[in-house]
Amino acid sequence: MNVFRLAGDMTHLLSIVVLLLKIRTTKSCAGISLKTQELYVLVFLTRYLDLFTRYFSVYNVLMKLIFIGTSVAIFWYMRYHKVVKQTYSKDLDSFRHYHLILGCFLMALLIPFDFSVTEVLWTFSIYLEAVAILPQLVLLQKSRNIDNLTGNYVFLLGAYRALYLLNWIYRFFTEIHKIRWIPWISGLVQTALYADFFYYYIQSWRKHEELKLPA
Amino acid sequence: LPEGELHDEL
Repeated sequence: MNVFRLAGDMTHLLSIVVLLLKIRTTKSCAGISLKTQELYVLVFLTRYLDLFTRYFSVYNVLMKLIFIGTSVAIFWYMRYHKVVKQTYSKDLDSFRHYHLILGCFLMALLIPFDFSVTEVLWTFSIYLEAVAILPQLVLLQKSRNIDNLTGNYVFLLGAYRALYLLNWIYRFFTEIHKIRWIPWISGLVQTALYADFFYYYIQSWRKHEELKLPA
Repeated sequence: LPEGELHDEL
């Protein structure tokens, strides 16, 4: 474990806490893409299949359970909670995310980390996480005004993978000394997708203006 | 899987 990876995991956890807080305190999920949340549930379920077969550390097990539990809880709130589900902007959340699932699955079959079921699914989860934010970014572009918590959620979610890029550089030089093409290219793509959001987020923060993405 | 295959990451 290195400081970049720990910071990355804590940032990731914080992003989820911020989203849960927003939904629970405001009883609203306006501006949040249910499709992105569904993709993240899929990412965690297909990535953590080794939860009960391979033990790394208490931290690893605990965090996997927290990520699965919180992402399912957010999905449940947005899909089934009687008050929250009324605030879901269904018409704005129009990204065809099933294409992302199919595309990433085909990619994982063609370029898997290893030709075993768990490794194909692990690769699928890496590819899927790289594009999982797309429905959310599209929804933000359609939203007139983006509330602070939603902006912070997306920023933290993007920042965590950027910290993971630093973690991978660190691990390359200190222990692995080999290129891990699949997670590293996926992680670069994932972080690059946030580039323009980061730009507008930092601008709005510096100018103390409301966050607005160009359509 | 050999060590350092990043499966120890979240």
